[in-house]
Amino acid sequence: MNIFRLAGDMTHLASVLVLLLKIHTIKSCAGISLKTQELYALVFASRYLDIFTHYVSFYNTVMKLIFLGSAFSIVWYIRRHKLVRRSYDKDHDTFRHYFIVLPCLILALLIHEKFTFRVVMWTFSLYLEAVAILPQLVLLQRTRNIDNLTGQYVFLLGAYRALYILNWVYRYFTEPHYVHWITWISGLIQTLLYADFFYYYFQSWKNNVKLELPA
Amino acid sequence: SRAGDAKDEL
Repeated sequence: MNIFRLAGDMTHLASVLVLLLKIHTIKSCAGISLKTQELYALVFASRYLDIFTHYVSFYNTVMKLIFLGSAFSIVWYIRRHKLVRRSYDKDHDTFRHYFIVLPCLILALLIHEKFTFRVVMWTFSLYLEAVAILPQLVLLQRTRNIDNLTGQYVFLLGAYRALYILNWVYRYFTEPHYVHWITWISGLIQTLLYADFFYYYFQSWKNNVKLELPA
Repeated sequence: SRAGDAKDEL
């Protein structure tokens, strides 16, 4: 474990807590894409299949349970909770996210480190996570006034993977044989997809104006 | 997990 990875995990945890805070306290999911939440639930479900068969550490197991539990409860809240679901903007959350699940699965079947169920599913989760934010970014372009919690959520979610890139650089230089191109390229693409969001987020913070993404 | 294995990450 290194500080970049710990900072990345804490930033990821913070993004989840900000979203749960928003949904649980003000009972609103305005501006939040259900499709991105469903894709993330699938990412964690396919990545953490080995949570009970390959013990890594207490920390690792606890964090996996938190990410799994929060992802599925957020999907449940937006789909089922009578108050929260009313604030879901289904008319604008129209990205065909099923069209990205299959290509990620096919790609994982073609390009992976090892052709085993566990590794292919883990690779699938990396490819899927790289594009999981797309429905959310599309929705933000269509959302007029993006509230602070939503902006912070997306920012933290993008920042966590950027910190992971620093972690991979650190591990590459400190651990022999630590080379994982699939993880690195997926993570880089994932972070690059946030580039314009980061730009507008920074502008809104610097000029102290409401966050707004151009359509 | 193997040394340098990426699956020790979240």
